[in-house]
Amino acid sequence: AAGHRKQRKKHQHKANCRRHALYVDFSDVGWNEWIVAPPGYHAFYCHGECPFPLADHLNSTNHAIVQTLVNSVNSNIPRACCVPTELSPISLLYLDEYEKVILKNYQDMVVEGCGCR
Amino acid sequence: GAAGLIPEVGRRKYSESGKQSPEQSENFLNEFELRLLNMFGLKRRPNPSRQAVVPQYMVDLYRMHSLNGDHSTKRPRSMGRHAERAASKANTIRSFHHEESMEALASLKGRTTQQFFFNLTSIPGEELITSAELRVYRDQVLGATAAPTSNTSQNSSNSSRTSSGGFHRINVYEVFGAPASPSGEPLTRLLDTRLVQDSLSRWESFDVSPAVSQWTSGGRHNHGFLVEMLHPDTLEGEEGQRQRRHVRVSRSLHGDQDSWPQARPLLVTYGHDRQGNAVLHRDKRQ
Repeated sequence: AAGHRKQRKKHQHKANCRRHALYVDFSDVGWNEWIVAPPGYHAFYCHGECPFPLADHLNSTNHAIVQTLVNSVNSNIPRACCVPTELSPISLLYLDEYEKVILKNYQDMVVEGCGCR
Repeated sequence: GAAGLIPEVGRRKYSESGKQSPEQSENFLNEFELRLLNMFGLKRRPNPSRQAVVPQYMVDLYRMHSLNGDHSTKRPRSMGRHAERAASKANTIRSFHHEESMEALASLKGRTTQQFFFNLTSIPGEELITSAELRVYRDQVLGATAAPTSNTSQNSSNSSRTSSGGFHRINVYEVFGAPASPSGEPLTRLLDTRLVQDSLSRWESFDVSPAVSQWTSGGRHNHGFLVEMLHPDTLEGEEGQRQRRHVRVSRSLHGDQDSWPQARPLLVTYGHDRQGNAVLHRDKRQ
């Protein structure tokens, strides 16, 4: 029984909203021809369920808690969504369309945290 | 599609998904591509040629930023405190090489002047230029004899004295008007000046912020810069020629053509497009 409980818990945790690894390789989309550095970056993504009742670690808002509660009694109302709650910038060194070299800071490129919103 | 930011494979996959008509798919993809271009501040997909040169200084700035959180990482040797301060307020750093077809080099006894024009039209109107530096590479004058001084160890190891006392003066002017007569000199205003030791090989950085911010904000017309090298008591003949050629302001004054792309003058602008943090913003998480 303990084993089953552990397995169920593990399965549940896996399905819950959390941050997942996602490395964006610029060469995959042919952008390495004009982006000098970095060659790619860890962007991450958010995925998973926002189940009732929402646990503290799911970083939810009051609205998400209420929406999840309503969903538990009326399935026409969707569950809260698993989305990025904190993002950070990255800098890119690249050549623009005039072959000028630019170092620019781009906002909200890396997912730092996920939550149910 | 091939000229856009969305790769052909992605375009095909989306079009073949059958969710929308081919025309709708194309419109949707074009709209999405516009958003991508807008995000990067581009008008079309960059397609740099093989001759495109990435200045080492820009790579150093990038490295300095990407290693920002690592306190064991030192500032690159080529970077001055001025640049570090400027970068801390900017979120966009651009580099420009001058238009060689528009350069005007003049050399009279004891004085070399070079007029530069940098095309800054690629800077978007919404970008506020907070600072700009003109970087000029200076080669050690060969044959300069070393003479230890009581300064820091770095200075003492590189010190020298030539017939001119081992120093040259570099003045950087903003050109703001054509000469009054065809043989006359352009109207200029001094922006920065420095007395440099000719026994050291290094980049010299000059603050040209007032001129560049005026040019990019539309306050004044961009007529370029004039860089003046004064060589006090310059020797005649071959030795004199060598002394005059040590500041790399023109291809014709640069002996090694292969190294010219990395030694030519560089204008670096520090700006902010009013979106997001500075390039060298110190993030605790990083």
